[in-house]
Amino acid sequence: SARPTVVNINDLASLVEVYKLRAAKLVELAAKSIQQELQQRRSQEDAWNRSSIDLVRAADAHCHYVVVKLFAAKLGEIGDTGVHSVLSGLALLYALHGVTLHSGDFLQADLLSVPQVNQANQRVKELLAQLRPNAVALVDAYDYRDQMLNSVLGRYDGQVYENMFEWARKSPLNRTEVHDSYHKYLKPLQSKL
Amino acid sequence: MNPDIRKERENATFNVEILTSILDGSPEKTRRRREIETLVINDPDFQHEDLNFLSRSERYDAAVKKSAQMILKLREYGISDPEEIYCYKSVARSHYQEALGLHFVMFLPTLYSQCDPQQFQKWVPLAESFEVLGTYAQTEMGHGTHLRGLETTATYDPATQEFVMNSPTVTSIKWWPGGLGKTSNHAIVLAQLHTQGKSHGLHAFIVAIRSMGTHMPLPGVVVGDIGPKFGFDEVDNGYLKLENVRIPRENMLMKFAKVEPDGTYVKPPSSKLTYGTMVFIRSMIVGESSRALSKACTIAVRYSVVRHQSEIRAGEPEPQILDYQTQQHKLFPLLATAYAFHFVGQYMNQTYHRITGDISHGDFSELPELHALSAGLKAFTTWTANAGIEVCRMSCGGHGYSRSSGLPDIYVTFTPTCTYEGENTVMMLQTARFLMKSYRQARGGQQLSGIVSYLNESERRLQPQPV
Repeated sequence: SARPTVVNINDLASLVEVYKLRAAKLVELAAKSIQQELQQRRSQEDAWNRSSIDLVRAADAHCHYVVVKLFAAKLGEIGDTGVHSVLSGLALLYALHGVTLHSGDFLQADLLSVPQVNQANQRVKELLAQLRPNAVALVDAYDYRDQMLNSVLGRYDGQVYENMFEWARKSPLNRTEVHDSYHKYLKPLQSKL
Repeated sequence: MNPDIRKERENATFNVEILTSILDGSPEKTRRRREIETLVINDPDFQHEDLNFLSRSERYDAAVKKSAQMILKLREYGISDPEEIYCYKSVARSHYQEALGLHFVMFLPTLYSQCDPQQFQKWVPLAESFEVLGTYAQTEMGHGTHLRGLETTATYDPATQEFVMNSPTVTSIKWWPGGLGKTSNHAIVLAQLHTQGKSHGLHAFIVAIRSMGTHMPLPGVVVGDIGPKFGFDEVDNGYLKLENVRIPRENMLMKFAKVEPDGTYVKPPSSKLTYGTMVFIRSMIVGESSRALSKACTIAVRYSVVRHQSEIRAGEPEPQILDYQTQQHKLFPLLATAYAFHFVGQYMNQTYHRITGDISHGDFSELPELHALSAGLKAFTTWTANAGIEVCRMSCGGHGYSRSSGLPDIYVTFTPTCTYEGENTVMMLQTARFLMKSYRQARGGQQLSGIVSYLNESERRLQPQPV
């Protein structure tokens, strides 16, 4: 398989396909690794251990494929145009970002070419800018109330700094203006020096 | 409202409410979830001092109090649907853990799935009324994910029709189960079954560890808390040493495997059934990965539009830090990941219930795939989410380090998912074992079904078409 499989990096279905082929390739490589070890007269158990890095890579690629596939499948259930559009962007970002992180796998298996990987990198940057206006709305959609998020930085109203100061004031160390340790240790120390 | 964050909301191009109902499953589910959340948030019994300012013992005390209150209130409000119970509790406990968590997520599900009808009648009402407070004791000090290596023994004595439970070595002491140290009075103990001079591998037993009247440890039981951890301050993860503790024959969970009164062993239809509860938890953890990561993303993204720093163009005001491409590159792929894992979590939940339904009708055909998929996705999603939460923390500059950000708590509470219910590398290797078996079957011309069916296709592929 010398030539890259034809991949449209803007088409999620095409990316699902390429993740599937990557998983298949890595499963095959792990199986071949075990086979090679066995040919060197190692036991099945030793062959397995000596191939375990490849095996974990294969399992990881399999899971990655499942996640991309399920995300893409979910889009088919969404009727609202606005939501569909923004989630499609997210799904594409998820898939392409994975391609850029694991480009070695895709290149090694001849599933993508170097120009296609460069194109994927460029498209990721475009998608970041495209998602920027919807970022807050996308996290708001999770609908975590402040009492559940329990975060001064993540407050729904964005009043971060006033509340950070108020929170600090509640620290038990602030219950007294002068902490006991000053009288017990620092003052005696100062008097001895 | 901070003007920056208000402007962001005004600029959105989609209806947030519609997306929320997609995440919840339906508009009706969103309405009900909000109703339940309001119940908790407006309840004065759940108002308390910030847990960050309490000692560990105080945090454990507060968690036990909260668990007890939750149980009473769920009864009072008549909330019995598992999803609604989950919702109620997740608001009440926030990022923190529940002192009785293992009772709900491990002990009860194990009773539901592994008791025979008589055992079900006896134990389930006791557990549901909290007379029996239970945990799930599997991991040992010297043994984790490799279950066949567990050393705790249950030796059947036909003369008294009892099992004699023992921790024969230091490494066999049960270690880590949540709620084992101080809270529980019973534990489901996984032990090697010996009967008629033969070992039959790992089986589950209900062992009383504390008196139901006084809560004192029973004779032969050495039990306690294992001490402070990275997080989980609210939970008394415990140790348990069993010294010739005798339990009735009926305390072995016998839905699948059995020991007859004379000691005859009856095999289960599948060896994987003993670990069914772990499969359930692994399936649940996939959804938890999404929840933890989406909370971290919510905090980091909102803060990134409030925080202004430095300059992009000379002389202009400090921009919102979310306008920096590097900040977007840190956060948006994680946000996409959180959404992806949410949908995978929904899928795992549906798949788990579908396949366990088949199992209860005697169809075990999809059990190996469920086992492999839940193991792999548990590892894949927890590794990614765990690293992602830390990226979110660092995206908040110095303030992410403050406990007030909520990010340290999310991180320390989520981190153990990478090791509990199966250490992640071992989980991946379990998935790999299934993949290798499937690959060999595909090579042998067998038609595969389910999520690995692509291995058949790869047999036919391998020569891509030119453009």
